[in-house]
Parts: sequence; structure tokens; C-alpha cells
Amino acid sequence: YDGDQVLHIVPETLHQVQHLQHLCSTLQLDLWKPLLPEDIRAGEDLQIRIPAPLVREVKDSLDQCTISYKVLIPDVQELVDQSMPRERSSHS
Amino acid sequence: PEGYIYTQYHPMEEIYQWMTQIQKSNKELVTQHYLGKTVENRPMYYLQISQPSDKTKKIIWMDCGIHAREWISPAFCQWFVKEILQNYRSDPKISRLLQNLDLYVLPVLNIDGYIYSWEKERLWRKNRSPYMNGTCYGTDLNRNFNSSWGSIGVSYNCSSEIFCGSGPESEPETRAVAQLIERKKSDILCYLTIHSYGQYILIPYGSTTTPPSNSEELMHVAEKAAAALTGKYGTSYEVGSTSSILYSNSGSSRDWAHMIGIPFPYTFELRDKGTHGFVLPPDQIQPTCEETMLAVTTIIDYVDQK
Repeated sequence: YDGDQVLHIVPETLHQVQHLQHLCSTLQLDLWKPLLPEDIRAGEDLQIRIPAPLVREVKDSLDQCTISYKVLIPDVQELVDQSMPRERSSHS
Repeated sequence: PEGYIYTQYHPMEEIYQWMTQIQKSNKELVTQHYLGKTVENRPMYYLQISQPSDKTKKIIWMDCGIHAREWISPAFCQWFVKEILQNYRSDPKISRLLQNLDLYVLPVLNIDGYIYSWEKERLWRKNRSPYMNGTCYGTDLNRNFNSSWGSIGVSYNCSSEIFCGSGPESEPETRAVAQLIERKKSDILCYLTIHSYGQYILIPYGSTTTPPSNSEELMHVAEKAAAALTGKYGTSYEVGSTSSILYSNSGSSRDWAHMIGIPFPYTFELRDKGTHGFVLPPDQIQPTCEETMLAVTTIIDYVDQK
């Protein structure tokens, strides 16, 4: 999960919802909340994990549709390493 | 057990050892029972905490770790057991509960998935059931119970995180739990299933927006628990049915529990609200478990009083 990011988005319009549904389905992103693209709704929280190689592409796509986002977790692997005992973490 | 650190996450091997030790050190109260086997042939055990008595007692069921990546869930089950056993003599509330109720705790339901999340893929969710000649793995066990199975909020594609399996109770882990609960359902008052994340106490149903027959009471008790938690610890928990405040989904264990007649089933979604999500740092284990303990004991206390 090196470089994977978790984004928080609150889509505002139906168009943005449809764009996000399409993005999530085509790129098979890891939806943390909700779990299905069809459950993405305007005005509700969306939290997705983006694999590192797709981060730039996804952010560019969001920018093009003026969908604002917040980076909740800038590097998933760092958090993963924190939750494991030292001798098991990847860096060890 | 001496030296067991409840504020760290533990791999399955240590949890197995912990369970054995808990029974050995608390023989008067704790019995470890065999529940069944996982897909990968690992034994599933639950702990029965029961004060010796000639009274017939009702049962509180709690399971943790149905979704592998939600590590705070098994951490809470272990914390819960520890708190009960440390305090049942000195805490009048716990002492009273154990006079009337037996506690059944399954610390890790999805053992294979949990091990896989430790060894291979931290964010794994499902079990490790092979499909399509081993080219695809995993059923979402919380879509696999026989509660309007396969009808909504699921995928029929094994590659999905919410694949519901090949049929209701297709998975050995689901069957192991369902068979025990079915056998004991007339004595089970409360079915608690622990997940993360989101900070919710959820009532039935996920598969329909039609409320359960006792929805007012279910809400009242959940709101009481959430208020107690917020009042003491400041953490906010939302309360409601899964279908109304989250999304629709069929095949959940909690829905199934209510459908077979268990009156007080609840899903807990523990910390946090997305800052760390499934990868909750270990320094949050203690505050999460302390506040959840209060909410859970509030529910159990209500059921006991009733």
C-alpha cells in the first residue's frame, strides 16, 4: 500500500455522483464508504482508497469535474506499519 | 493472562493462546467451546462466561472479526472479556448481569481472513473461500446469512468485496455460527456484532426499509447506549437502521438474528469516521474499547432489567 491514498469526497450534484460512480467502477477503486458505486449519493460522504499508480489520474479526473476532495490518509502503508508490532512491519 | 497487552493488535496465533489461557485462569467462569471449522480447516472457538447457578440463564451473544480488516473489532472482544473477568466480583453492575445472563463471545469469526490480513493483505475483508477454480477468493460473510440473501446491496461476482457467496450460508464460517445460534435462539436475548468503522449503533434492517416489529424499543435502547457513550467520553455515535442511515444490504448476521426471533440485535461500527478508517492506530484501542464497553453494557443492562 506504499503511496496509496484515501480520499474523502462529498459530491454535490448528480453529475458529480455519476462521474464518481463511473470512476470507481472502471478503475475498480477500493470503496471504503459506501461499499457500492450505486450507493454514492450527493451530499453524503464518500471515502475511497486509491492505489498509488492511479492517484494522479484520479485527482486529475476529479479536478476536471471540479469535484473537491480531501486527502484523509496520504500513505496507507505508513498507517499499516503503525498498527503492526515492530517485528512484523514491512519497514522492519 | 499475565503480560497480555490489550492495547495492541494480536495475530490469530496469539488470540488462540489467549483464549486457552483465559479458560485456564478462570475455570470457574469460562468455558471454551468448539464452534466449527473455517474454509481453510482452522478451528473456530467461542468463550462462554457463565456464573455457576441452578438458574436457567438467558444469553448475550457477541461476535467480532467478521470482516478481516476491521482489527479494532477482535481487539474489543478481547477487551470485553478482560473487563468482565477483572471486574465481576467488584463491579455490582457486572456482578448482577452474570447472575442472570451468560455471555457468549466469539473473538474472531473470520479466522482465515484475519490471518490473511496479517500475513498478506492488510485490507482484506472477506473469508478465503476459493471460487472459479481458485482464480478468485472470498465471500463477504456479512452478506452470506439467510436474511433476504442475495436481494440487495451485494455482488454475485467473486471479485467484489461484497460477494454474497454461492447461496445463503454457503460458507462454513456462516454455517458454524448459524447452527449454534439457531439451536440456542430461544435463550438468546441480544445479538451483538462488532465492526468498524463509522461510529454507528445500527438496528435492523439492512435489506428493507420496513422497520422491525420492535423498532421503537430497539432505537430507544441504542440511543440510550450512544448517549451514555457521548456523555462520558465525548465521542459521537449515530443510531438508526442500516437501510436508513447507511445503505441497503441483504444477508447480514444481524438481520438474520432478528428474523429468527432474537429481540435485541445490534451492529456496532466502532471508531473512527475515516481519519484512519480500517487502519486505526493502536493508541486508539484503549479509548475505543472503553467507550464501547459502556455502550455495550448499557444495552446488556437494559435487557437484563427487562
